[in-house]
Amino acid sequence: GRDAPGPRLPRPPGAAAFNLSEYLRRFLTPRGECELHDFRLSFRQLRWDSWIVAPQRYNPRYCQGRCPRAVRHRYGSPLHTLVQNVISEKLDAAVPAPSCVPAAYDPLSVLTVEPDASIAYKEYDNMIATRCTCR
Amino acid sequence: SWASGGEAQSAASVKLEPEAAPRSLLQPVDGAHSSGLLPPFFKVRSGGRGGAPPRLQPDSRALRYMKKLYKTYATKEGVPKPTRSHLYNTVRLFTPHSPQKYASGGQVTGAAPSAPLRFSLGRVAAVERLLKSVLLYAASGSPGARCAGSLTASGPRSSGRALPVGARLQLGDDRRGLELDVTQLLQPLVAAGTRSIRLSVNVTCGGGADRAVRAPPSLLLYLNDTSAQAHRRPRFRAARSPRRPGLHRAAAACAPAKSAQRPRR
Repeated sequence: GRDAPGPRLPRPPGAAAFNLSEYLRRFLTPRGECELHDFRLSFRQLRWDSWIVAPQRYNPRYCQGRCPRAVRHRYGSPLHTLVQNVISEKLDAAVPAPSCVPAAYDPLSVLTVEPDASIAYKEYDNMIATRCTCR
Repeated sequence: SWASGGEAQSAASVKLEPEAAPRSLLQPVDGAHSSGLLPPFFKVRSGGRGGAPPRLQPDSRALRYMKKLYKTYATKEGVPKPTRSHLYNTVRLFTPHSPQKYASGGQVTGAAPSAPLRFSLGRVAAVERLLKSVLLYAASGSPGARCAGSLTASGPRSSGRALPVGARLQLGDDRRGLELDVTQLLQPLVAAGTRSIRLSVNVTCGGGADRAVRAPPSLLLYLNDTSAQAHRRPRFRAARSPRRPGLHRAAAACAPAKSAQRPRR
């Protein structure tokens, strides 16, 4: 019963500008809550373009946002997260509140020039975050 | 294409500079030695600042070929395409040492020169299992040209093993480059961890492919990296590989026919 009142739903704009997916996104993920963010970088920025030939750009994405008090079903969080939240709030503030972290990843294909001038195509797991969770 | 580059030349399309930056990002803040913690993707890059030898430049044709292979296998963002059906997650291309010697021995009679090609396979990791290996020639002549002759492969300590060639020169998966399958020959050498192999290719091809086999080929290894960092494909997808008829049949037995797919709810 101590839960904060649910987020105020943004009012759908006029029919002409009505964007259902955007409306649903705001409804499902209130502003500031744990969600996936883009972070686009080019390997040139890291000066890794001397050995990474492709892709030239990479979006590993990241998770950021606060975890709601009552962790919702959409995060797929274990009961432990709920318990940790209660401990953090009610018993000991030194125990951290649950963190917003990646829950699933996509692989990344990388083409590299090896030190001996051979060329390698390789697929690496867990290189792009695709879903976030509270843990 | 593989053939369009003409003479083999040093790659100009990649800028090859001394490495910088990654080392600081990849080392733990406490300064502990990190080589055991980093995945292979980064490990090989993080150790070589200062005393590392200058990086060699790849062959430009080889690089073009691999870039096209990359486009076939991955999206522009670098995500492996879900439609592909192969079992391997690593492809390595090696160019031979001293290919000039090979080319200068070319004969006009149609028989390929037999000067040995030396390939250094030092980059092949122990966790990489060889699935297929081919000699890759520039694409010219008829793709189905019949070749005859022999191939000999040897490591530094082995006496050499000959394989009679009576196969067709296949046009590669991506329709670029003519491929001569040498898997049977190289499998024991790669499995034994041989770092340097010599290949003597003595083949004659019909159908206008002779010109192609006179130029020094590159060695293409299709590998399955079994380490934890490598991307592992779901079994059901791998089983659809046309290269593995046994698995293909097994998959067909388990999976419903395309026409009988589950109806939408």
